[in-house]
Amino acid sequence: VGGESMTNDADLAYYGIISIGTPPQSFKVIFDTGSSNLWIPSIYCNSPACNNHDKFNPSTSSTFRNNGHALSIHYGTGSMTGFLGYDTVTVGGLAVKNQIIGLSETEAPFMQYMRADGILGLAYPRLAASGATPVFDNMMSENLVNQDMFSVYLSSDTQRGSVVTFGGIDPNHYSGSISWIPLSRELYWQITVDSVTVNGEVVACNGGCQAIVDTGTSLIVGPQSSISNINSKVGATNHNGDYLVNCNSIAQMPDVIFHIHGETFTIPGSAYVRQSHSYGCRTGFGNGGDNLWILGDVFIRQYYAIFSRAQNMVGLATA
Amino acid sequence: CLFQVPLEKGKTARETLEEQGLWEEYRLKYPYNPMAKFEDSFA
Repeated sequence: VGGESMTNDADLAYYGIISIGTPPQSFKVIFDTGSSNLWIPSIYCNSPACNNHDKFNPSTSSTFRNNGHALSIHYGTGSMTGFLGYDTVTVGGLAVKNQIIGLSETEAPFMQYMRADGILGLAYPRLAASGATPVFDNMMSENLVNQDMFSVYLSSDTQRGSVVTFGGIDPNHYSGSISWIPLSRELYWQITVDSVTVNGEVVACNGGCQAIVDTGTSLIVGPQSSISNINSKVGATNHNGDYLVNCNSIAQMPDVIFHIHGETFTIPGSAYVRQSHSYGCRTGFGNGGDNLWILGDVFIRQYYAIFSRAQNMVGLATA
Repeated sequence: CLFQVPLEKGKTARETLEEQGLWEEYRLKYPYNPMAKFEDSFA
């Protein structure tokens, strides 16, 4: 698997704190189920993007080992280059030993505006650039977790309350039953969507489509024609790629329903409309490529997402 | 037992850029391509 691509999603909002090395150095990272590498800035990086983030200093960590291999991760509009090393990574109180880490030496300029310092990828190992072992794979192989699964709860209304849970399911984060959906591919967390409907009419994904459940994408993304169709059904108008709506009509906007594995997953207007003082209200449906869908944070705030490596399934339950 | 990492819902890059009046320039300079992460051959 070649160099891994990464997003320049300026709407990403959720990050957690991990620590690396002995003594520990702390970093804010995006827990990203759409990629598989762990990387952070290093002291050898002098890009503008690194200079306003924390940087890892390998020379002060007694448990650091240099792997010597180079790493390059490509974005839509730039790339990150660096090198690989091993150290102890502490995530949620779990000390993962000999974790391979990407340490950047150059980063793309847009990274300087991201709050997070780096990325912690939680997709399958085959996806990792330079054959690195993802953090969760090490948690499993070092028998650090009870169950080979992790789950993500994203809260919509407060600064806090969102949680990544390693080793199982937190009953506080969902209600009702869990729908288990088999993966169509064990690389990304990729599932099959049967169709998308608005007011009972199929508006997209007619006959089925592929979707990736990705905490590292902020919106629900789909093919341009499908997204345009959904946005027009909910009354949004395109303005420079943002689909704007009237903030006063959110309550009247129709549900968008994703039919997956024989079940329905409803996204109401209150969930797919985001409000901001600078541009008013816009929908959370964004244009993507030609056929793939991404079920990002807009979807995961509605549905507690469980990522099971034990069963190679995604579990979804009302958050 | 479960190991949990609380996530902070922080200010987004876009909100920072809008506050600084840089969003329009940034948006044109670094067009967002959500599919950049996903290699066609893998997905």
